[in-house]
Amino acid sequence: KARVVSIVNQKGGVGKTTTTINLGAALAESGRKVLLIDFDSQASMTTGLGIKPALLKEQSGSIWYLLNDPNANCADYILKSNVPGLDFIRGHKDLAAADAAFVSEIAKEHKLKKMLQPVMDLYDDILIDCSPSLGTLTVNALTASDGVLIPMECEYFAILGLSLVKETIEKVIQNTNSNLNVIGILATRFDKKTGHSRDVLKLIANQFPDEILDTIIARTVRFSESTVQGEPITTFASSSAGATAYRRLARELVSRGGVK
Amino acid sequence: KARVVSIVNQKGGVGKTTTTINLGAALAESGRKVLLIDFDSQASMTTGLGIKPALLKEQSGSIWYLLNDPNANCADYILKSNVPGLDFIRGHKDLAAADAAFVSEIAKEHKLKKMLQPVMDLYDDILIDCSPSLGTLTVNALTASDGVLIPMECEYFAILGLSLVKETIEKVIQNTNSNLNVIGILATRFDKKTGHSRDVLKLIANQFPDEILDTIIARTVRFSESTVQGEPITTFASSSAGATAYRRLARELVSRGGVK
Ligand SMILES: Nc1ncnc2c1ncn2[C@@H]1O[C@H](COP(=O)(O)OP(=O)(O)OP(=O)(O)O)[C@@H](O)[C@H]1O
Ligand SMILES: Nc1ncnc2c1ncn2[C@@H]1O[C@H](COP(=O)(O)OP(=O)(O)OP(=O)(O)O)[C@@H](O)[C@H]1O
Ligand SMILES: [Mg+2]
Ligand SMILES: [Mg+2]
Repeated sequence: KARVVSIVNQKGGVGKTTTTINLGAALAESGRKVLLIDFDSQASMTTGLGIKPALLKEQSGSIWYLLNDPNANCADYILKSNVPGLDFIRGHKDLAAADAAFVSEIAKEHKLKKMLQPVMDLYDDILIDCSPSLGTLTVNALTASDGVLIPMECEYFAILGLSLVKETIEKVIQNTNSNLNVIGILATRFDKKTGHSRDVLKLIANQFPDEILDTIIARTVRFSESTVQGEPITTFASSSAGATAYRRLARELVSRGGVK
Repeated sequence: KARVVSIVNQKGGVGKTTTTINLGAALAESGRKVLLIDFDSQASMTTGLGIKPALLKEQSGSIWYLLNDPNANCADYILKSNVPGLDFIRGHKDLAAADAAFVSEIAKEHKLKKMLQPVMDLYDDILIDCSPSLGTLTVNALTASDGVLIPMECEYFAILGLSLVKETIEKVIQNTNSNLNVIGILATRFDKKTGHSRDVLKLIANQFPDEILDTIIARTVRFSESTVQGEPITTFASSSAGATAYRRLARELVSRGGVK
């Protein structure tokens, strides 16, 4: 049975999508079967895996379509990436309607968990890329998950949001998913050249000593370049520092029990 | 009567808050009276103007409190920043509840516009810092605005979101605010050292030739350092390239008619 991990932080631009794609690719490279879910209306993950922007408008087969059609079987809509063992389900801009659309639906928080049941035995890991929000979709992802990974840019503004994320995680644990466990905080976009990143990392290590992961993802333009090519950094620039960092993260998560 | 400008982009981390604070400070420095509104549940703008994180929990007096109390007069809750002529209204984490809370309220899109009426004659400019979403709050901001400024990080992922922002702006123009006008797209976090930022800038200039602003905000750690101090870069590092860039932007907006 697959372990499900949500990649969550309502602060924008901290590397959620970059982490979902590249951690997923690194886990697949090590022989695991991995499914990625694009749960953000921007559909950056879908584009980062090679789907051309013009095709993003296609409604049928996206995760939004699946959430709204109880008879659809998500196994029928899984797409293959260019990495063996790495599959994904597309995002769609209509995901933005979720908060208002589901507001009075019973057990609205459990919709994703129910939808994933048919594929739980087909994968080792399922990673969910969340939008920069703590609304209905993110609560759905956390309710469906065994673990949650919190990417955090090494910037002062990003620290402030950590307590908000933890509040939401605590509410999910108390109300809809008592098995949810925080895998850790991943320092991203770390700029070795300035003191600011180091200062922020020290502040976070003081506030959350047990939760900051050993792996740190340094800033490198190779990540941006790989998004233009529509592939993970592990295939686009396999021997780069960025690819190495996410392979290290994959090993750290396996050893920490974040993934089985 | 104040000109109201919304700072909008659902892509996260593109410099919306940084632009609101520093453009606001640059306009105030030139002698204008400026009011900033923190319309994001992360309340980064409020922290960036010096309010300590521990005080963010205070409900009364935030923009969320004002939106929910029709008898409150927003003029009574305006705070002064450390910059003469620059005032602001605090954000609050409960703003995150807006989509679900207002879902069936009549004329929900006009709540902010109504609330701002008492202060329209007290200011030259009102800037609204929006969250990374195109939901109810952002639609409220756009409905209350004369103009909209779209900060855009010079990264490939950020380009994809531009068409989504424009779609929402078009819907607002057709339904709730026919006076709304796009002031322009502001290139932010431009990294002079790599080709990726330049490539992205070329792509955007091709797709949106009339809308890309002349002013470009280059990447500099001085912005991050100023957030730690809780003040705009124009006072924290007055002669820095970052402060100069936002002063230039303020002049460009005045000359483009984005602000009177
Ligand atoms: N380690 C890194 N080094 C350099 N650039 C990075 C790194 N990680 C991410 N980026 C770039 O930073 C930008 C933000 O990253 P990304 O889109 O993954 O963040 P996000 O948290 O998913 O954003 P959003 O909140 O909008 O969903 C992207 O353009 C991405 O290419
Ligand atoms: N020109 C710049 N150079 C360097 N750092 C910058 C620049 N502009 C913004 N930053 C930093 O980048 C991060 C993202 O900027 P900011 O928080 O203003 O973006 P945002 O769009 O408001 O994010 P969100 O979508 O979470 O509201 C912040 O830590 C900020 O300090
Ligand atoms: Mg993302
Ligand atoms: Mg912001």
